[in-house]
Amino acid sequence: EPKITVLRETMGVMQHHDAISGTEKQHVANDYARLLSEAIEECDDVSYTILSYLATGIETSGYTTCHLLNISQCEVSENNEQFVLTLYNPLSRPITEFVRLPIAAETAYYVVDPWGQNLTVQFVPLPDAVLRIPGRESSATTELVFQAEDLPPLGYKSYLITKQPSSLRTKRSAESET
Amino acid sequence: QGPVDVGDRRLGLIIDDSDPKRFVLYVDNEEIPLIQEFLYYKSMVGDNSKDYKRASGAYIFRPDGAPIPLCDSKKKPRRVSGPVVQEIHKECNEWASQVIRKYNGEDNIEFEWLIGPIPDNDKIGKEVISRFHIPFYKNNQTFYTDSNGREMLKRIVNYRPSFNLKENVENVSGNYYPITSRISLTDQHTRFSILNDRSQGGSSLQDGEIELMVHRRIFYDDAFGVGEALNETAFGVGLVARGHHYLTLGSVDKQIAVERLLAQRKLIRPQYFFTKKQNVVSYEELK
Repeated sequence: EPKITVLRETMGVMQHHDAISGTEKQHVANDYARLLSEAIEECDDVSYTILSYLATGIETSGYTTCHLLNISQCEVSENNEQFVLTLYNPLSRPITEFVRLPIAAETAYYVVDPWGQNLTVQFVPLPDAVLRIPGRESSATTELVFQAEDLPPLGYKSYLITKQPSSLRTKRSAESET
Repeated sequence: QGPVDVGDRRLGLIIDDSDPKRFVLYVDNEEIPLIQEFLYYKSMVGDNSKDYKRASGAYIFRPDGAPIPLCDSKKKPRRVSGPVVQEIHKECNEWASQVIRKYNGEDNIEFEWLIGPIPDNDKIGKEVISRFHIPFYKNNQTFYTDSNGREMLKRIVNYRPSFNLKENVENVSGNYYPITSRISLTDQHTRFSILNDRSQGGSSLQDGEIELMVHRRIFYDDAFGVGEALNETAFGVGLVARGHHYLTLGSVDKQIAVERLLAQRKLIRPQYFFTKKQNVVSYEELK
C-alpha cells in the first residue's frame, strides 16, 4: 500500500495544468519528471510482487522493466541470449499486442508462446533518425516484431525469446555461403 | 523497386512517386486521395506591451502567418515489408521524420512521428504540426474533439455555442482545441479520425483537414506568468519528441466502435515485464 501511494500522490500533483501543458518553469518540469520516475519505480516493485503471485509456473523473481522502449532502447532485449517477456493486459477484454523489442542486429531469434508454439517474427531496421536521438545509449539497430495474440482480460501471457547461439549462426552462415 | 505501399485494398495506402506527401488511401476497395505532411508555424515575436504585440509562448499559441512545409520532397521513402508489419520510413529533414505502418489484420494506419531537436540557429520559434487532408471531403466546417475520453464535443470553425463570436482575430489558434484522444470529421456517410497517444492541440481549419501540433520550441516568454521561454533542452540541444497518430476511416455506423476499442488499446497498453535468463533453457525445461 505505501508503495502504491507514492504514485497516487504524484498523479494528484500532476492534475495541475502546468504538468500537462508545459506552463511550468524548467526546474519544476524537472521535478515533475523526478517525482513520476521515482513513483513509477516504486510501483514496479509492487507489480513484480503481484505478478509473482499470479504467475505460478514461471520464474517468480528477477523481473525488470524497460522504461526507455519509447526510444527503442532496452538493456534486456539488447544484451541477453534469452529472456522471458511477460505481458499484462490491464483491460477487461482480450486484446492483441504487436510487440517491438530493440535488438543489436538482425539475427535469428525464436519466440515461443505459452503453448510452445514458435511465433512468426519480423526484423525491422530502426530509422536513422532514431539512432541519432541525443542521449540514446543503445546498441540496437533493429527491432524484433511479433504478434502477441489474445492476451487475457486482466491477465498475462509469457513469451520465451531466445537468440540463436552464435556458434550455430556462424555454421548456418557458412553453409549458406557454400 | 515497385510501389511504396502498406496494407492492402481493404485498408492501406500507396505513396505518390513524384510527391512523398501525397498518398492514395484504400478503404474497402475505394480509392481516396490523402495528403499528409509536416509543417511549422513561426511563433509570433513581441514585447507583450499590447494585445497585438503578444509573443507566442507557453500559455498561448500565436502563429505568425501560414504554416510552412518542412519536408524535402526529394528524399525518397523506404519500404520495409514482412509477415507481421509493413512500413514506410520517411525522412523529411534532419529533425523531422516518420514511419507509416500497417500491422496485419489491424483496422488503422499508424503514423509514428519523430520531431526534434528543433534548431535554434535562426532564433525563430517553431510550432510543428502534422496535417492530414482528404481533398473534397465535406464536413461543413464542423469537427468533433473528445473531452478526456468521455463524450465527443461538436466544434464549428469560428463559432461558439454560448455567445456570438463577432470577429475571430486569431484565425488559427482561435479554432484550436485540446485533443486528448481523438479528433473526427464526418460527411454523414463516412467518419475520418485521427487518434493520438497524448494530449495535443489540434483543429480542422479547412474541410477534409485535420492538424495536430506535435512539438514546439519558442524563444520568447508570453508574459502570462511562467517567466521563461518554452525552450527545453537535453544533452545541449532541443528536446526530441516521438509519438503515434492512428488514422481510421470507414462508414459512420462502424467507426465509432472501431475508435473506442482502438483508443482503449492504445492508451491503456499492456505492461511489459522482462526476466533475464542466465542459462539458456528450452521451452520444455522452462515449463
